[in-house]
Amino acid sequence: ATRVVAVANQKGGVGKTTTAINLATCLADQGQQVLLVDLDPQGNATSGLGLDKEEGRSAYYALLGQRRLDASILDTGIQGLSLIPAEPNLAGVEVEIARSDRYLERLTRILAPVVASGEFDIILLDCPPSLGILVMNALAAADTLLIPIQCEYYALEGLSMIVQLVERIRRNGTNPRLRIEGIVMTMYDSRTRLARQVVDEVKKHFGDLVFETLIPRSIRLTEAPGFGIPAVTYDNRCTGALAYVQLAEEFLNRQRPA
Amino acid sequence: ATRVVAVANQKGGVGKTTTAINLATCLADQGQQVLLVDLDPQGNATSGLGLDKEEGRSAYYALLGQRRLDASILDTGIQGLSLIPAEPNLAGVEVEIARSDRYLERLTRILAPVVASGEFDIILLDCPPSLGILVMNALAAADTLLIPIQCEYYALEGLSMIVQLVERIRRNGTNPRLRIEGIVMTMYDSRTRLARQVVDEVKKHFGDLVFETLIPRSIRLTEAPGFGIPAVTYDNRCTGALAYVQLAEEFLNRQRPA
Ligand SMILES: Nc1ncnc2c1ncn2[C@@H]1O[C@H](COP(=O)(O)OP(=O)(O)OP(=O)(O)O)[C@@H](O)[C@H]1O
Ligand SMILES: Nc1ncnc2c1ncn2[C@@H]1O[C@H](COP(=O)(O)OP(=O)(O)OP(=O)(O)O)[C@@H](O)[C@H]1O
Ligand SMILES: [Mg+2]
Ligand SMILES: [Mg+2]
Repeated sequence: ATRVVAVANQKGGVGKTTTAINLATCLADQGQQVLLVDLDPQGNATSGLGLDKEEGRSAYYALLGQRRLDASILDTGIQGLSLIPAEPNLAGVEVEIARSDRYLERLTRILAPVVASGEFDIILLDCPPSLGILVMNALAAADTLLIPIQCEYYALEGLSMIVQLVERIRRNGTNPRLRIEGIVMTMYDSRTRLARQVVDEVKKHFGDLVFETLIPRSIRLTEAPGFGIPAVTYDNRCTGALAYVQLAEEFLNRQRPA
Repeated sequence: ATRVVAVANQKGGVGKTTTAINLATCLADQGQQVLLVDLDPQGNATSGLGLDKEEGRSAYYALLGQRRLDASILDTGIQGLSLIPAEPNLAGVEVEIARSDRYLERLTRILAPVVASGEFDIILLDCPPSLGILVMNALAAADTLLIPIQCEYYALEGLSMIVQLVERIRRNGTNPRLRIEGIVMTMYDSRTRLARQVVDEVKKHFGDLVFETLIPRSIRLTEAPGFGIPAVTYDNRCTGALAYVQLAEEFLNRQRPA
């Protein structure tokens, strides 16, 4: 069965896209068929994989009901990894669909045939830094939510906001099956006391939801997007890449029924 | 006369809030009367100054036309610096005002009496990481736009998006007087080649728009929000604080008519 996992956190710059790209690549390396959907008008997941943000190639027209979503699936050149790219038009879709009925179910409906096809084991949704209509659509369509969070004060402060939103979405019937896949600590710098304090604080509140794997702060992770390839391809021996390989293993082990 | 300066960049985590808080504090230190308006539902500028995000205390009710904005002005305890705090409700204001006429002028209209009072020399608008309706309102209300950008690839890629938006806003009449105050390079780490390449690239395209002052990556800047005080107060001798003092001087020197 296909699992849909949203990668979201309204706090900006916490490593959502870096996690989505590198986790997707590592899961594909481990034999999973993965689809990455770039829902951010900035299109960082698209350019981070070396693909263009062409007009009409994103989920935009499908969200407006004018096209099937599977028409936008691109090959990334990475075995087992496909992408639905973003385009700048996506920034306008929120206002356009806000005026219609059941606007929160748009993504669920256009994803349904892709999920039903069974072509993919995992569909990852890379979200923009907000809790607006696009992200709400992603949370409505997802089975689980992966929350990347950097080890800094503002990110810690924002965590309760998205966790509370998940509770509301489950309780008000928008998506009763939604649960938290896990919390991934990113840009961890073991030399700073603040990073250790934030990790301790998140583990204290969220316990087993926090992945054991900590993603270290790593310059190589910031260099890879400039070459349009995942960090795990750019330098598969750097600390950041090794951490994402480990995260993918931990992610798959969690999938197995208890 | 009162100047309104929006601090915006749709790329997340580039240092908008850190720049808004520390620049505002340094400008106040130099004798300016400053008002900081937190337009981000996350409310990082509010908590970064040690204030609470209370229901009803933000610009939210004023944007809905139910209250005057000046009723929300708080004292920060810092001489010369006042704040209009954020609240989580702000996340809902976009959908609520999207259905009404002239929804892009809401903030301009509620700010007008505050601007006309002449009580403040500078009003800074801290924006969420998006190009949605709240940010559009900020760009419609602003005289100038300050764009913080971190010295990394994705931030560089997103710069043209907001610069093109400014051009559109000027040309389509939403705000013909809007111009770019400047581009502030943040989280600069002189040891990495990528940071130097990004600075060179931005200077090549935007020339004098780029502030001379580079804000270095500095752990002290990440620690200060946990104590609810600006970094320039928390440790006024750290490299980050000294850079913001310099930025404030450069900002004021640019204000003087040529
Ligand atoms: N572990 C890491 N170590 C160092 N830098 C990192 C790491 N992870 C991500 N980065 C860098 O930090 C910046 C923010 O990461 P990224 O863009 O993935 O975050 P995001 O949450 O997707 O941002 P947005 O909120 O804009 O969508 C990028 O420049 C990225 O290259
Ligand atoms: N010069 C700097 N050196 C090191 N860390 C910094 C620096 N400036 C900001 N930070 C840290 O980086 C993170 C992002 O900064 P900040 O929250 O100010 O960005 P933002 O653009 O306002 O984010 P958002 O897009 O979520 O509004 C914060 O944890 C902050 O403490
Ligand atoms: Mg992203
Ligand atoms: Mg901010």
